[in-house]
Amino acid sequence: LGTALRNTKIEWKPIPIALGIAFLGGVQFYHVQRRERERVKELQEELEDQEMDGLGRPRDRRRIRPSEPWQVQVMTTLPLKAFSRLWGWFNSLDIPYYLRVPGFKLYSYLFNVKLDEVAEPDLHTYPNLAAFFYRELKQGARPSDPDPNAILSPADGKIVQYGLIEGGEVEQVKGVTYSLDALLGTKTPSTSGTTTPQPSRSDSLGSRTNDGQTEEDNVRADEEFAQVNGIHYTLKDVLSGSANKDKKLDVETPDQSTTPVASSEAEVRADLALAEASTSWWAPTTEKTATALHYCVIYLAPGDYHRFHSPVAWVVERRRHFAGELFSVHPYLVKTLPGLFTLNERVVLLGRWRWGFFSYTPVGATNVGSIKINFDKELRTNSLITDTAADAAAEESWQRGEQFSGFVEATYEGASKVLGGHALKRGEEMGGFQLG
Amino acid sequence: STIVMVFEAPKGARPSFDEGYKGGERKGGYKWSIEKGQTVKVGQALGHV
Repeated sequence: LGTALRNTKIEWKPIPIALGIAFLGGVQFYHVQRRERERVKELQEELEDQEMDGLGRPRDRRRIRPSEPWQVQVMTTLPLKAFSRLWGWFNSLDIPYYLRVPGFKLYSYLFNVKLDEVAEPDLHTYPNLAAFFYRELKQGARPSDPDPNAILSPADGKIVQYGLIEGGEVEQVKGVTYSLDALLGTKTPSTSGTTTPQPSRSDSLGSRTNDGQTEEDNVRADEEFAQVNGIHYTLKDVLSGSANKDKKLDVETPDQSTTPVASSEAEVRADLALAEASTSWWAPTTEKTATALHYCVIYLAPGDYHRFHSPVAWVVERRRHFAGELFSVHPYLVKTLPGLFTLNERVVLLGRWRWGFFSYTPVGATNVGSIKINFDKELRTNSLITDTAADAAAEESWQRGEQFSGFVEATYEGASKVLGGHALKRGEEMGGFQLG
Repeated sequence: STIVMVFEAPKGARPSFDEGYKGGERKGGYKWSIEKGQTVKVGQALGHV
């Protein structure tokens, strides 16, 4: 062999073009065939997975597949609401007087609380951790942005996600999405004969990116901003005061609100009037600016100031209480448990501001399960009674063969006869989260 | 605890073709002034119309 290799003369000749092309074509054909075979095999496996078994269940349901990390699976089996209530009870126990200052200082050190911002410098005055957790801040510690066109941060915290809503779905984290209907609830049927102003936009959530629809809706909102005793008022009427003068708003309306008329109503009206002067909102329809739905998710860490404030001047028309679970809302769990915000207990406040629809949803967590809304004294969150009532309502709906909406709704239409809801001015304290 | 806000705000006006409109872009609408993961305080501007 060695002699043959050494002595054989090697002569190089060009390969004919046709032969080269045929060779390359053959190689490519082989690759395509192999790829197609693999694709068909994958499709066959997929189809087999989707086939139903004898009981009409998809065959792949019988396979054991870990759907979530084990930490999440363990968490879903725990009585989190009971833990949360126990945690709340424990933290409402009074701390011995001489242990308060070192205890709160240790807490502040661990969770990065700035004690120089706290309204009450004498830490002895906080009887327990729950009171310290729900502390107030010094006057001027959180100045509001002077720009009247700015949307303010409602709380201290970290921005988890923000952006534009398209197709009615909110992106949570890393592509996980949930629908607006799941978060805020679907539209409730209007009750004839009542004075409740129905939020005309809640039924069209998710289709706000269409210019034509939006402008049409804007016109409708303009025309039907307030409805009292069956009379429709435009916002222009309301702001100019002509509604009161010409349309007999002094007709006695049954007060169904949970609190008296807000003291800030006049200021909200003034803010809305400022918007009228500074924007083209009231310009002819052709010049109107199209609107879209935006969203923002803010996470409050344990050491943060846990009261929340109104981000804009707006009118809260209704609230929906979803008595769900109380999973932790730590960014890790938000990432690993899809639709977490649609599972947890939350209070959805629905209303409108100068550009249309506005909603504000505080979502509870295991350690901070109680949501307080200052102007809603009837609201009880993380309560055994409320949960039992919600369970009973769900059972009742099931018995009737209906789907349970998942929330209990209250309206604030009596709070302000003119604005048709509870008026909140920019930066006004709305409520907060309390321990347990 | 977490707060989720969903609201309607202007998309902004579409520039005219004379202004160089190429499709999609808008001017003068709502703009965020925050970043993902940023720490915010009460009263700080999240965005502007």
